[in-house]
Amino acid sequence: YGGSLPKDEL
Amino acid sequence: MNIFRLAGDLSHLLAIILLLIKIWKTRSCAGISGKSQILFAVVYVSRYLDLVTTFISLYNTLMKLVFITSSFATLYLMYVKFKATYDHNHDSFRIEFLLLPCFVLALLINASFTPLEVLWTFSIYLEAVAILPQLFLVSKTGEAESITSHYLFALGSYRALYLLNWIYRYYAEGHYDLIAIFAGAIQTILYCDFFYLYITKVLKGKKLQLPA
Repeated sequence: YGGSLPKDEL
Repeated sequence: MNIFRLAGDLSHLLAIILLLIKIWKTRSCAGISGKSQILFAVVYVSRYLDLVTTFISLYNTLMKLVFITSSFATLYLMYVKFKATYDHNHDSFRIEFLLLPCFVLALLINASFTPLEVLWTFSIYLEAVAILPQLFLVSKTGEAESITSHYLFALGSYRALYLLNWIYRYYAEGHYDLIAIFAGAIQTILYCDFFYLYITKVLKGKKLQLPA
């Protein structure tokens, strides 16, 4: 589905 | 960081400030859904748990702290300081009907089955629908004060700008997160009816009043 944590967005 | 992302974050920040100004200046939280504000507090707490595990940037940390703090400040103003002005008769949306399905969905569809990841996913799903009690309150009373309308417009614009950010990032960096994109699209769609009323009424100096 996309990247796992950490996420750089809020 | 690109211009859409920055504009989205600033719009989000503006929304929160507008809400606090409205409550503080009018000494009243009439027309504001405490249920939506509870959901936003749950969203921020469950999403920003990584504050204690990962450092991304000073900007990232500060914004997260501002969102968590301001959301609890809003709850304090609504449920303690200006409790007498809280419109609880009209704010009758049952939030468990949003909390439970979002949590179950987060358990089923997530990037990886770890506590932090599931809670992050839960917060993304919940944020998409957290405004429903507020929209329900506006539809029940049939109107919204102009500052409340500005608040809703800024809050709705934030995720719409993030959608542009995600399109940009997909082409520029090959970066995408399907969970965030899917939920963000739903979140933005929920505001469309309000956006229409805001542009056709509030921007022309009229009060936001729903057709009878």
